[in-house]
Amino acid sequence: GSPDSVKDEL
Amino acid sequence: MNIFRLAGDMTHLMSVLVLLLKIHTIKSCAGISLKTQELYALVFATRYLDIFTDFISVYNTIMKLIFLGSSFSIVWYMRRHKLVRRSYDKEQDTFRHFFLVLPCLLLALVMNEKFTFKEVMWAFSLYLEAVAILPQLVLLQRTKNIDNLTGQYVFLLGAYRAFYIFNWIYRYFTEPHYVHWITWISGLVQTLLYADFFYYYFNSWKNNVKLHLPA
Repeated sequence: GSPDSVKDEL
Repeated sequence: MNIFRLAGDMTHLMSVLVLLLKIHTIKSCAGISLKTQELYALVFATRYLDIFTDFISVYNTIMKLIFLGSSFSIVWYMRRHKLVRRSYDKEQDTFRHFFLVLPCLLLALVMNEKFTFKEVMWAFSLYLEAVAILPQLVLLQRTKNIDNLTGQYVFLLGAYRAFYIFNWIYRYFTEPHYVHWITWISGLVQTLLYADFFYYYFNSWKNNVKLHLPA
């Protein structure tokens, strides 16, 4: 997981 | 994507689609708060500002489009459809959007990950989602009556909240960089409000059963 993975949620 | 996240997304999707399909089929929205539905439409509109700028996955884009389309369709039905809007409890649904939108906007201006328009709107959408159920809760307490439509809708939303919390716990332990206070705290507040909603739901359900028992 990268820090960018955070906003992959709905 | 873990199983909790998928289950959360699916129950969230079902809650919105079940509501839309039922309103479309039975041409009634009795017991549903238009204020809450308008707030959810605003939540999706402000959270998915990245829909055309940041591509994450086909799944992500399609889900965002469905949430935007279905939430705005529900609002359209309740405001514009000549049969549906007649069933709307307008006199009871008096909660002011303003009282929720303004504090959430102020909080988003102060508490955000980065002070940019998109990030402030993203934080705003999370704060607003946490409290958007309140007008529905007020309507429920006033009418003291929950039919199957409202019951199923709330049950699915509650399941979505629970699954997302499991998803965050899972991701926290499996993804090293996954720390996200704004999402977690607003998500927790939202789940607590649902617990309150469930309390009223089961109470009302219990009372209705008692009322129907033969003397």
